[in-house]
Amino acid sequence: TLLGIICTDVKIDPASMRTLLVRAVNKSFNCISIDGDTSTNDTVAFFANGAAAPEDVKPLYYSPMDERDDSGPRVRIRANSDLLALERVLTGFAQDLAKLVVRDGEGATKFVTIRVKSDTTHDNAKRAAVSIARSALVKTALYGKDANWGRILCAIGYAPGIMDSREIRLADLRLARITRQPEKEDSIKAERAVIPKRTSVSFIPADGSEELKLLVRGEPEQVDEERAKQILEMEDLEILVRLEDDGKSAEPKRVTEAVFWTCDFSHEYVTINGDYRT
Amino acid sequence: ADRSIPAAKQKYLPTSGTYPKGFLAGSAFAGVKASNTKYHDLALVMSETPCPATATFTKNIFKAAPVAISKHFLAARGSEGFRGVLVNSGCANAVTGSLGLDHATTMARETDKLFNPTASDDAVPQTLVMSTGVIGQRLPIRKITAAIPKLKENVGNTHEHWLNAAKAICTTDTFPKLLSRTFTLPSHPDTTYSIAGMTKGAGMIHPNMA
Repeated sequence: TLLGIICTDVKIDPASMRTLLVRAVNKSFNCISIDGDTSTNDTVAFFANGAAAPEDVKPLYYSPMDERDDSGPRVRIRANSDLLALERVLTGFAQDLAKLVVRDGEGATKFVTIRVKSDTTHDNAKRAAVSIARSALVKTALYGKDANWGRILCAIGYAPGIMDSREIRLADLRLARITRQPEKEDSIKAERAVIPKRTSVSFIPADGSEELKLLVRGEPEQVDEERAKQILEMEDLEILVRLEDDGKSAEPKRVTEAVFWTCDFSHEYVTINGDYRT
Repeated sequence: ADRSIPAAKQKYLPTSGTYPKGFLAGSAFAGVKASNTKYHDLALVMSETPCPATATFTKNIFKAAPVAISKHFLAARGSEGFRGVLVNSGCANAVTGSLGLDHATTMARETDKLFNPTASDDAVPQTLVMSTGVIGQRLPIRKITAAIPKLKENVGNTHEHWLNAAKAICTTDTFPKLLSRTFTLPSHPDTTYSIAGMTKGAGMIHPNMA
């Protein structure tokens, strides 16, 4: 179970507290996985008593900004510079707390950052990152210091959401042909989410040395096993996955990035949880 | 369990901190888990004055009693007028039916009495509650209510107080997770604010909160 308590002496409007916390949690605690099990008790509470604020300072608040477009009404949120600054502080703080949890994963020996870049949607990038983080085979390979990019690709390929979306896209395509209607943009993006020939995987060493390319645009690299072992012996590791690698990096394009933090899977995890019982 | 911190994890343990004004933290021993005979397993973090609060909760359909109850308190009070949060470790009070809900409410009401001895049982509590530990067991509520008054003497605003609270919420964690820092905001660069937080978790971790 994840529990978190965060307190600050900033003065914040009660109605804005929730938006502030949800935004921070979505980029921190909701981006970690140790064993893929979502607890019945996960809670992060946030208190703000305003004790350090000068008396004449008004509580910080978000203001809703109604916008309309062709698809109907939607509400966007506007914040002042103080609230945006606080949001950055809270998000960074929550990320640091979340990373401590991963570092203490039961039996964990490694802290792994998974960074996925995509030129379709952030959701697609996150789905791929989550699938890698949940894969028991990827995590045992990391424990075994094995640069097993095959297991990483396998996890991306069955990522829930991405795989299902491709099926929906095919159904949309058939429907569009029958009804002679234009295809939905979302389904086109879903099909383009993962294209093997545009997928690359690298290890980014924690010591700042050069990245180790494992797969470039669907083609396996000649991996230096000794170098891979050196990188995997470090406590921290980053796995970089590019789903938008068309080999034309000079070309301007919109790239979104999802980051997820996880750890490896060791014998110790089984020992702890085989013993932890009602 | 032996809670000595492994050498490799010592570097994550803060030796000092800067804590937000007007907040107190502390811990007490309740003995929630029968095998625990010496470690504090009750933590309280509280504001000296009523303040706004909010929380994110698991989306798991089988929400534990403290999750359901705290969610209800936040909605009922419109996120206003909270004093703090009481946490027990050793028992999750999850899948414990209606009695579990009663126990979670009792935790909140008994904590309210620390700062408002005449608190009415009809009022919505000002305390949020959290539980962590084994799922599917009844909470030993008498042990907890007996220990809550001890918290009054054990709370404070020193680093030790905060660290004790962070330790008390641990289960299979190998080290307490406590952070604090200071910052300023653009419109009042001369005012220094603080933020402090603690977290626990080592297994059953794949949060999906809203």
